[in-house]
Amino acid sequence: LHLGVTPSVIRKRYNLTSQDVGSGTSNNSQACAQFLEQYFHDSDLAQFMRLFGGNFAHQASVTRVVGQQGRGRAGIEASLDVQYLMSAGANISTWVYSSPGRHEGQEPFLQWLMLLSNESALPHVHTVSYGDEEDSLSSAYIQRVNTELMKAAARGLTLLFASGDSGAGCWSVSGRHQFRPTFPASSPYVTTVGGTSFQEPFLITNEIVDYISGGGFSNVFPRPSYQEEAVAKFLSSSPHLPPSSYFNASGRAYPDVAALSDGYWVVSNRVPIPWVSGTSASTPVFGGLLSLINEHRILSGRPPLGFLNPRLYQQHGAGLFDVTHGCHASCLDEEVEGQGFCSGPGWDPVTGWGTPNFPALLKTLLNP
Amino acid sequence: SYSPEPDQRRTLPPGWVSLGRADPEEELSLTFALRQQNLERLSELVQAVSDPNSPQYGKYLTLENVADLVRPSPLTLHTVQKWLLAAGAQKCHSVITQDFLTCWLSIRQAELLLPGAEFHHYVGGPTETHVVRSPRPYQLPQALAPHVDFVGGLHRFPPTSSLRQRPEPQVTGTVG
Repeated sequence: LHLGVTPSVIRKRYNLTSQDVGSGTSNNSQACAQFLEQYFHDSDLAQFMRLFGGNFAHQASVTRVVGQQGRGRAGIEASLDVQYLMSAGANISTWVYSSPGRHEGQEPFLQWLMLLSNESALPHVHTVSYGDEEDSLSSAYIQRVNTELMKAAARGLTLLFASGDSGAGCWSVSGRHQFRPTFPASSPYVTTVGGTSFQEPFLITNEIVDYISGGGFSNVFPRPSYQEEAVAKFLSSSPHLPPSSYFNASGRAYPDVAALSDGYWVVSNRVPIPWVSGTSASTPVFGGLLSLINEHRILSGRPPLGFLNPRLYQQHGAGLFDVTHGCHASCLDEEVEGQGFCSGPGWDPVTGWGTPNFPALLKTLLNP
Repeated sequence: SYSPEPDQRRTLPPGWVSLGRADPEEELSLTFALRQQNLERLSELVQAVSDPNSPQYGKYLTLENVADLVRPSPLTLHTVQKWLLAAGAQKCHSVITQDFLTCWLSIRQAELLLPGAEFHHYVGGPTETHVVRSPRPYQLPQALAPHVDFVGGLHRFPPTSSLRQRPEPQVTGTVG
């Protein structure tokens, strides 16, 4: 029984023991980035760990903050990112990238990309809660940002982006409704994280789709070869496919994975806040678990995981709990009646391959 | 001249308001995304280091390797720097890969450099963030087309959070 998602609920659901923490001796590290001009307070993190971090070794402060932290009020998103990245990826050196203060003269997401191109030594795993509808961005910008994400993949950085909180999305193109993919979630060079809920809200049981979980098919990027087999199988077998006019079936499909995104406890401005929901929550959780796997890899002399998708799809999602119940939201019209895609066996455009079963995932990703 | 981003949304996001034209002597920073090289090769390398069946698996590039691969051509670097210098751009700084250049200019200089741009002050978002943006599309001299992908800091507004605090899940009597 639980009254909202806390680190111990996460660790129990994803089969983490109190031993599953960083060693504190490796050069492992992780980072979260948010561009909302929000601040986080170390004091909130310390209080969060006092409240919820009692049964696992953890670090009580971040290692490095990039971008000035104002004296402003802490933001829920900034607090949530740090608190769940550092409790899932416990006892691992953590950086926080936070956009500049009040009079930001630039585009914070662009500044983060420039930082990646200007620092040789960066954390291995980066969780990023940022996205815009593909159709609102110029193709020059989308293509160039995609190249920046490719540069990061070539360097072995694992970039995890939230899949978004509007389900399949919806907009009207020449009078007809279509689903609305978001970017960078739709980039073929990142791992995109969707969201789930517990089937029984107050019990740690199996997970179903969180109806807000972003997912679908890119209108800009063609399907990468690494996901051809999995997506083709979904398209040929899903009993609940929306009309083909709503989506681009040949596009890069996302998300790739998922984690709980519903009903989190967060401490912000010294106040514990319940029921915070969004894929901005599931992304740091999944990122933290990948950091733990990197820890084992680094301690056994292997390179970090890097760009995960080719391996993830090759292994057909081994080590993940497959989510097969539920659909996410979309257009409110008489044709689809608010329903987007539905989850099903194997990969699907709502929860990807599913949510992490840590010991099994560690086993499949440790070698080579 | 040509417009590098004709398809970029420039409408004001909900919750933002215009505070009027910016003063021509004010300063702002703009980011120039310079055209890179060898992107095909970069894509091949990403496949090689990310595929567990590849002999290159896990043999990642360093930032310096990536810089050597994608760095803009000398012609691009020279053309863009000459263009910015002539416009009076100051305090330009680059990154190790040299494919981004951030410079400070006065509003007047920026509007001369980027024909069509018109800078306004805006405030909005959950924390009343102030930004300077252009609601009108900008153009670049045709000669720059092979050298600049886009200019950042003109049209895109800071993102807003999509986290929500949902009321506790409605439970039909299963928990006392």
